[in-house]
Amino acid sequence: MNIFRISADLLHLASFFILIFKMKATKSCKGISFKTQLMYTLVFTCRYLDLFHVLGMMITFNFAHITGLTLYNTFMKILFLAASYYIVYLMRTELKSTSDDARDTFVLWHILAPCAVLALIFNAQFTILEILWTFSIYLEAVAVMPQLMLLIETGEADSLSSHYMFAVGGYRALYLVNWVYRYATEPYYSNWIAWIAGFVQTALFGDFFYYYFVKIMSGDAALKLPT
Amino acid sequence: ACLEAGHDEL
Repeated sequence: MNIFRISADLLHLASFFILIFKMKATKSCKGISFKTQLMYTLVFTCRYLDLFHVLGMMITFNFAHITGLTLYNTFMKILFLAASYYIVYLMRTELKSTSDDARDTFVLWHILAPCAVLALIFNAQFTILEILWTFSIYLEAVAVMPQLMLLIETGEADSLSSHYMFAVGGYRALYLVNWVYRYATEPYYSNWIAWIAGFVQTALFGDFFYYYFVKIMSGDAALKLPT
Repeated sequence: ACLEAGHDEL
């Protein structure tokens, strides 16, 4: 565990709270891609299946393998799952009338199918858990595509949406730093699957980061994108 | 295996 990893997780956690706050404060989910949020619930569901294993150990008081890191991870995994499902729930119940589905036109198969095929080919072990974990790593890298398409179509984002995108994009960039740090300081062979996917994920936010920093520098309220 | 690279992270 290092400062890069902790700040990455906290930035990721912050992204959930920014989004939930924005949706609750504006009582609207305009400009938010339901498809991207749905993909995130799928990402965390496929990635955190080991939760059942850990929780199983806990309720049977088998604390032999439970370390501080396990507790931290378990706590955060439950938080991430709860937050991402809550967001999808909000978008399909209370805020359904304000949904932007008409403009959320990204075809999900364009990311689901390639990620599934890639996970079957390139994985560390050919087991269900490992393939689902790998699928979640690939999917998370491209899950932001529907949101990016919606953002480009809208042509601009209000400040909370841009802070949300900055947090979601920034957390994986910090994970890249975390992997470099671990590679340099621990007998830790970097998981090249997570590294490449993380790099692609961060790169996808590249142009967004550029416009985000331009907005911050120019003190604009809304983020302007070239339409 | 859980602590295998990347699996001890979120």
